[in-house]
Amino acid sequence: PGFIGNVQQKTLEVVYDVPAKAMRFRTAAC
Amino acid sequence: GDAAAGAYMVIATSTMKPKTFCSGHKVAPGDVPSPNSTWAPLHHLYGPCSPAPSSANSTAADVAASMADMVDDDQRRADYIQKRLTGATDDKQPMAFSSRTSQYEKNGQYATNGGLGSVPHLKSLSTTATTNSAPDGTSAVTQTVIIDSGSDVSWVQCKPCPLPMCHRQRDPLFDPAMSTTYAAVPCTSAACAQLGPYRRGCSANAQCQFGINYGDGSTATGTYSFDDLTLGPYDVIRGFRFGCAHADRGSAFDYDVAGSLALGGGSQSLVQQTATRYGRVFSYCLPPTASSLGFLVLGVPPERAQLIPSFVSTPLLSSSMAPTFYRVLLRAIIVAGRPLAVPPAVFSASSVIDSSTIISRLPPTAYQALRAAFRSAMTMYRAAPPVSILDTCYDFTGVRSITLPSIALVFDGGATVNLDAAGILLGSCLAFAPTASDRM
Repeated sequence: PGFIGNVQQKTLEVVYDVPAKAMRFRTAAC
Repeated sequence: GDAAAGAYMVIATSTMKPKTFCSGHKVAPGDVPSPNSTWAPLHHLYGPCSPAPSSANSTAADVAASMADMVDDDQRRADYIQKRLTGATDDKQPMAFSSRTSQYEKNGQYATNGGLGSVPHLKSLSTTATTNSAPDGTSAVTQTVIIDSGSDVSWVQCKPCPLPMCHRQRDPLFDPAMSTTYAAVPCTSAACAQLGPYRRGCSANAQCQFGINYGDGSTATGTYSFDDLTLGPYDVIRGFRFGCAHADRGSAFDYDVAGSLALGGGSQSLVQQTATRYGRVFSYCLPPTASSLGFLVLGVPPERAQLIPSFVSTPLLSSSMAPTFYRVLLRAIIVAGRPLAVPPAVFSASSVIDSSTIISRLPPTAYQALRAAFRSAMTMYRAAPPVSILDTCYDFTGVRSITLPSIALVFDGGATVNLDAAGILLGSCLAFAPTASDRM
């Protein structure tokens, strides 16, 4: 696999929605 | 014109340096603590937003050397996760928290503060302490922990935890004997059995023992325990199961944190333990600098529903072989508004998304295309020597503003995520690296 590291996640809200099997992103969240 | 079109970003170099004060949260509707979820602030380990900021100063040479160390450690974590995903069945965790103690490395991880246990208040305590107390006259003890979506067993150092068997921490050591809600997990209990590969037998008094072997050889061992965990201002997680560590030898934990809050997909993690209440949904926002705050949220409070249109979504993949890790499918990368000319098959492997792996890794063919496009957009800056695996670095000495090409990641289903400027550079280097092979 590759990796999406924590540098690239900065300021994104990253939602781990396990039951929905979905990963969600929102920019400029913090 | 390109900047206006979103192809480039102009960044004042002064904004890339942490400020001496905490600028707090960027608050959007719904980004506030809610009684319907667990919401906790998230901060870099050091800096003005940390509850106990470090006073240490680092020179530029210190920072350069420590950044190389940090990236080397990150590579060990990535190697370990890749090994686990190939089916290796040992119980090691992908920890790569450095055993070195430089300022820069400490900024590679993110921490939150949780309260643990219930300590009875003496009547002589001050008004402030009384204000913080729970209705039953007890209060939690604050512990600063690293959040880790790539591990499953949470733990904190507990009394007794003598040096050098343990490491120094900024918060007072958690003392189980002082908590009225603490209990050791009995050896014969289902909770002990659920520890699986992290179970390390029983103590003489039939208490369940845990052990974690991290990827770099470090270990944390002690008594598997129950106590109440307070995260954020509203919620208490009763009977939270965690490791009460009495030794973390060889330790990668030279950070002065109390331990680790595990958010992985395994049955022992906080996410699974709170499945009934929070539905196995959590989110975080990692702050761009040490002088800003992010957040960690468990659950989906109703008032956040108004934020839903601003999210993009991609399928979350899991693996029964390594349920700890969360994976997504990257489909394309857009640099300065132009998609990289990379065959879709190059992206056919998944990517682990992780709060504690620092650098993103791409298949070599994709990385080389990204690097070429980035370099071609950065020709006005002096190149600098590589830092460990980061081979595209610049000397921004004397530069007051940097014109950075935008980078967007496109995930399966078309979810397009534009990276913040803080998500493109680590120090003065492009914060991406290649995996060993396109076929990995």
